Amino acid sequence: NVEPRSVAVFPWHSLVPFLAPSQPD
Amino acid sequence: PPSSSHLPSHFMKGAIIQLATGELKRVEDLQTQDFVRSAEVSGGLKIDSSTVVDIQESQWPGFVMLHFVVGEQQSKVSIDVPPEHPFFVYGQGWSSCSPARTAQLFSLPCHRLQVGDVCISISLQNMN
Repeated sequence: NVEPRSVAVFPWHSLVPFLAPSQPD
Repeated sequence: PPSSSHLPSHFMKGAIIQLATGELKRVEDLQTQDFVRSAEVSGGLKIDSSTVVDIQESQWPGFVMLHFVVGEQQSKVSIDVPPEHPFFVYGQGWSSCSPARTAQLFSLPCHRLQVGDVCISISLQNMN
């Protein structure tokens, strides 16, 4: 028997950097 | 200064990642297409190609400074990260400045991140 345990689930976008270029004119 | 090097558990081998499609995958099993499709269906986010143009010592001890050119506009962006921080490189997968440290801390197999590598990053979609 495998006891159920809570597993964290992370959103995909937490894995990649948010690289926002500075606003172009 | 950049935030101190805590251990983001989402990079730990075996961590469960939810794609924007609802599909669940382990972090080590992710592929380029998973990020591309997730951005397509998520709305408001877009995937940018961020090319590593330089890797330097950071002014902050224990960090490295990565210089990217980002997206179609080739904007220059620099970030300080711990050397074990993994980035997802197109066609290659997880890569970091110190694959040995990434393996030690996260058990996540990594390539060495090098100048010229094209990483996946996200930005806000331009809503016209």
